[in-house]
Parts: sequence; structure tokens; C-alpha cells
Amino acid sequence: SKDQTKLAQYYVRV
Amino acid sequence: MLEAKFEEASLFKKVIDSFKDCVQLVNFNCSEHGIAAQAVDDSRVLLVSLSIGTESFQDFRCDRNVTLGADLSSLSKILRCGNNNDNLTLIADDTPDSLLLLFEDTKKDRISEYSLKLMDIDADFLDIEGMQYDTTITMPSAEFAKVVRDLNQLSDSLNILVTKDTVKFVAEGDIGSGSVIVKPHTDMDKPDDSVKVELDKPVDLTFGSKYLLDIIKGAGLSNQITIKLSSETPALFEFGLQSGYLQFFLAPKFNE
Repeated sequence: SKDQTKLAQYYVRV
Repeated sequence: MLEAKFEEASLFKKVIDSFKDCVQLVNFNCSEHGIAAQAVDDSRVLLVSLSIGTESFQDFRCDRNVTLGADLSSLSKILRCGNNNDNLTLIADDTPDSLLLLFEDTKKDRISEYSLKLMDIDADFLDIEGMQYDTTITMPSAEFAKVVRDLNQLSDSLNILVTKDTVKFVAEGDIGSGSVIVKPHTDMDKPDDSVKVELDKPVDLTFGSKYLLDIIKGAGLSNQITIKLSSETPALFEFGLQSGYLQFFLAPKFNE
């Protein structure tokens, strides 16, 4: 099965 | 001072209903351009981005930028007190600790007034602008909602594969497997029934079904959904408003 990724891996906090 | 009047309360009710189940505390940022919000769900997997442009309002006035921190379950309780075709005006001063909601039934001369306590919400703001996507799919939102609901019964993951002339949704689970293929077509009589696929690169991505079930709650906002996918970034699911949008950004599942 696949693992769920998190948004923080893709987006920078501003 | 903010004074934002919806001709019909149903629009704001529908917008809030579309994402109140996946996020609870939301900062609504009001400016001369309208009302915008961004919020991330507790698991940090799904992001909601809302923009209601001034054209969605019958009257809109916002002299200074103001942030309204609201608990959506509380806001939703108050919104249920108004009728769908009441006028709804949101009123707040420049440094508000509460939001006034005014429902007016102009035919019956009935005015209902509610005050929602606001809160300071300390939330991260993520830069979601400027992402590149490999494919853009536009399809009827009701059809997408049905695919998600149907395939959710088989698996907690939904695989979306896009090639030049096919969008394939696949679910594989313990009880069996299922797939739905949707092909691009143009319906001249009912343009909203059309399916359009723009493709730069084929895409094969997997998403958690439970998040997709949250996303399809927005299907009542718009007859069509726009889905943008790329192997590099979270998917974008967008429901258009007359002026503005409700967007969901969903992080994919990957093999380790």
C-alpha cells in the first residue's frame, strides 16, 4: 500500500 | 468596516457547508477584492482555498482589510437560522471581536440578527501559487462525485490515470476492484455535461478516498469541477463560483 504524503513537503510557509 | 450583502443566503451557506467538515477554524480575510480564506485540515493533507469576489455580492464594502477568525461549526449553526432566499449581510468593524449576520426576508418584512464571536486563529499560510500541472480535466461535478462515492466502497485509495483520450479512476480493495473510464466529449446542448482533458504529460496518481469524499461536498457549488494533476505536486480540485472559487489541494499517496 502507498503512504500518504503531507502538504508541507510541497509548499512553503509564508 | 465590512458590509457584505449576499442577495441570497444560500450561496454563503453552500460555500461554508462545502468545507466545514474538513477544517474547523478559519481566518476569513476581507479586502476590497472580496472575502478569501485558506485553511488546512488537521492531518495536514488537504488544503482549502476560498475566494468570493465582490461580484458575488449584491453590495460589498470593505474600507480596511479585516480578518475574521471563525469556528465553522459555530458559523454553520447561525447560517442554518436563515432561509436560503433571505438576503444575508455580514457586518464587522475594523477590529472586530464579533461578526454580525443579518438575515432579511424582504417579502415578509422579517429581520433576524445574529452575532458570532470571533477568535484569534494562529494558522500557517502556505504558498500555493504558481504550481505547474501536467493535465487539466474539466468534467461534471456530479459525475466526479459519483465516481468517488462508488469507488470509495472498494478501497480507501483512488488511483487516477490520465492519458491523451482517457481519464481512468481505479480502486482495488479487499472485496474486489472497480474502475470507471471517462472520455472527453463535447455536449453542445448541455455544455456543463462535457468532459475536457488537456494533457502535457500522462499522469498516474493515487489519493486517499476519505479526502476526496470531503472534496465532493463542493459539488453543489458548481456544475463542473476542474481537476489539475501533476506527478510533482498536490492535485487541485476547483469549483467555480459566479465570481471566485472554492479550491481543494490534496497531497497524493506514494510508494516509499
